[in-house]
Amino acid sequence: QEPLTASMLAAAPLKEQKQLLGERLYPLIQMLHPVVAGKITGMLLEIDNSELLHMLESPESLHAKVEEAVAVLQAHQA
Amino acid sequence: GTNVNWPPEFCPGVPWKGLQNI
Repeated sequence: QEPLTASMLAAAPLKEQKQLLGERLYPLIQMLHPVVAGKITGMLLEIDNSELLHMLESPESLHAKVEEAVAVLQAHQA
Repeated sequence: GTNVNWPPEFCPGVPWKGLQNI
């Protein structure tokens, strides 16, 4: 699967952009937190697309963001 | 109050519902 690029995203409407990013992020997040992958992906999709693209290219920043989101989710559910 | 619909869950192949929050 070819990497998602900013120009590919720019060609799509916002709704499609978020869907494209979600479809790419979900499997990566599922590897880290299979049970809450849908919730975490939904949380991260609210971040702006340039940061989401960066997270797709950099596993460390994705991992850091995912752990942050898990903490927020747990606090929210408490 | 806690918004029980948050976060807008993402399901592969299903249009994501979180757009209205942006």
